[in-house]
Amino acid sequence: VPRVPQARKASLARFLEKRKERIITK
Amino acid sequence: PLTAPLPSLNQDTLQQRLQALVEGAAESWTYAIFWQTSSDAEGSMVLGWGDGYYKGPRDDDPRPSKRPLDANSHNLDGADQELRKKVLRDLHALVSPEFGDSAAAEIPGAGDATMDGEVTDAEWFYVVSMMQSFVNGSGVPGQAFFTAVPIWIIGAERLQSYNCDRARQAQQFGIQTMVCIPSPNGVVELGSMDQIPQNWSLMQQAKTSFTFT
Repeated sequence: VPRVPQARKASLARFLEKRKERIITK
Repeated sequence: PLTAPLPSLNQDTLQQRLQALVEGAAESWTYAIFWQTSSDAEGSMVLGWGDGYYKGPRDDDPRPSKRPLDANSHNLDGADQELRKKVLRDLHALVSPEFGDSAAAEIPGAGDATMDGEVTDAEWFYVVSMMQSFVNGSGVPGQAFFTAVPIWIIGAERLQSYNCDRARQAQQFGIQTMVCIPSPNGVVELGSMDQIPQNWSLMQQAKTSFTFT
């Protein structure tokens, strides 16, 4: 797993959550 | 190690402005990223991840890069796709304790099985971007910032032949248009899987939206 600077974790969490929503609604 | 960004920008503000830029555009942008200026311990200027907004390709995009990946897309074999899924699962495990997981909580049965969905080229390029930074004018974002001139690259051939690893990488992952618009505080990067002609008003809007006092 790559190291993820703290400032980027929020972006990553948002991306993963939206991705999950996209998959569920397909 | 990076020092605090100069100046410190509110991530909610960045997110709102990136979203407005992508969703308000007539063209179909796949993602927007704000590369934010900071300086490292030695005083070098670094453009690092400020925030990003991922929209994805058009729903009616018929190209393989839009569909879940198969062996014909980007020469991706099963092992590579499994690696992408594993990395996303690991990253999810890393961030979910801290930021929660409301999507799964709101939808009964959703669980982590949704993390097993195929990871498209565009999604992977966006995630990999989070780990990147550009020092002293390197890369397309760095060039745009140092010259204070927007860079608008259209088409796979131009991206492939552009003297920059990021442009080549974008092309390999299906991006057809890459734009970097400098502001005093960093660079707005837009990417699309469509070929999008240069748009003066979008460049002005991006520069204005991402100029912070």
